[in-house]
Amino acid sequence: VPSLEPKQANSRGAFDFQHLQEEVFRKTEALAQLSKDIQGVVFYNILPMLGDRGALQDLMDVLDLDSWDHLKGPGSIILNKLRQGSRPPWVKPQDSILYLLQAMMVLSDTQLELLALSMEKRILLWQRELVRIILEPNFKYPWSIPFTLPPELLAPLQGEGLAITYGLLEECGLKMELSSPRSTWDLEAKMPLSALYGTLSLLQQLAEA
Amino acid sequence: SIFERVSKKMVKNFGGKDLRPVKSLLDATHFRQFSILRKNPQSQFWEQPDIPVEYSLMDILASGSSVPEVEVTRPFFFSDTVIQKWKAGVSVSAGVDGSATGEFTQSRGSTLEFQKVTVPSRNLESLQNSKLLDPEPSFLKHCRERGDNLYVVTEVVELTNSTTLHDKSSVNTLGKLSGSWNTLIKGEVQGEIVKDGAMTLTIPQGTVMAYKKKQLVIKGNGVTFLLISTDAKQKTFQDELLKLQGCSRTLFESGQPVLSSLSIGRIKEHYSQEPGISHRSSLII
Repeated sequence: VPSLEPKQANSRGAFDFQHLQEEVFRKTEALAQLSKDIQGVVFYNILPMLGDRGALQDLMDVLDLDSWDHLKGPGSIILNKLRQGSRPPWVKPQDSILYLLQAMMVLSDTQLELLALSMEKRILLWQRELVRIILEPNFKYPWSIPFTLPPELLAPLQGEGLAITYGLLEECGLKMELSSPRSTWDLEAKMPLSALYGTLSLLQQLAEA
Repeated sequence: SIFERVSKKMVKNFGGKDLRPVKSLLDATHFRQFSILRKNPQSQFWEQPDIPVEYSLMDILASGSSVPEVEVTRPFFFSDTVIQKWKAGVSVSAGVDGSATGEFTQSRGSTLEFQKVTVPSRNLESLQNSKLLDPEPSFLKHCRERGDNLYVVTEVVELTNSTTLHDKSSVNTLGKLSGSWNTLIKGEVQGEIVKDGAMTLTIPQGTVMAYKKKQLVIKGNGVTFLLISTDAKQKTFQDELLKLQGCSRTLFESGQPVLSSLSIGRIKEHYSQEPGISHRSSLII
């Protein structure tokens, strides 16, 4: 596990997109180890919480503090499900959920609402691939680079799905042109886009389950 | 959110180094001068937002610590109006006939009058080397156990007048799609979807829109000080590092402790809930 702090690592160019993929892959794999039942409960109960940042924060606090505080609403259903059953003490299902919640908290309220729509429309996979296509070639560059989104990834999104996806990308700081698939890479978009990539990857894992 | 958008835009235009936008109006009350914030990041690639712990630095210092004087600037004015319209058309790939267009219109407006309230570094010196309350508050104990880093708000940008923010948007999707999307789904979709939304938000006078912070460092003897540079990357709880150094000394009694402060920065302490073991440390180097 790389032990460098993010800013140090980035300033030294030590991390590239592959490292992000590996980190996200480890968390996605950990999530996939949970039963399909638990993954389903997490997916369907995170959905209504996306309109309520406070509820996400409360759930994150309880998981982060590893406390036995009681929550209300969908967060309590997730918590109860995670606490059911016996497992070895070193298996901590809350870690990957906490990772997902922390990634979500990097996103804006608008993005959380757009994510909820994306979950309902089942377009997470296409969106994750679009974010990957943007991040992979540009990740280590601190300057502006124009890029074009591949039409084969835009086609399945269509009308509203495309508007939702462009909204997600634009909220990350990318200037999107809806009349064309062109945009420009911006260093400021790197952190929110990385968080969006992590969020979409873990949500897609839950959706598949 | 409408609040987050305005606070981010204000920071972008007036920010300077290290100024951070407050993302939620409800959170704004927790980012007062000397509020304590915590962080326990899970990822190497994105920063977790600062989490206010609802305590002030003055709440955790032993009595006798005086509150440093702040400096307040004259008011600044910020006005921002945006009207934009986007239209998207997508032709469809093999297996599906038809087309879809989407149109999105948005207008926003805000006028802010704000001031900067800051504690100059020279005034902060009166707080350096202050003693912690004894016994320490329970939240500090939890933060210590989790290995959180703590920060203190030392500068805020707050509204000097109440103001109202406006945001209006509409989305219009029109299209017709027919064909087979995969082997299971076949059919035709045709229609128009129109969604309209308008929002106004009134923000009261005194609301904090942005802040700067300094890291809090607590030495082994309960003495606190604030790091002037936020890039310094020290651990808040230095006494935990000393414990680990002691642990390395015990492990390798025949020689010098093998762990320097530098390598201890890369060590994580783990806690176990196994029956019969109340606390276990493992060193990962």
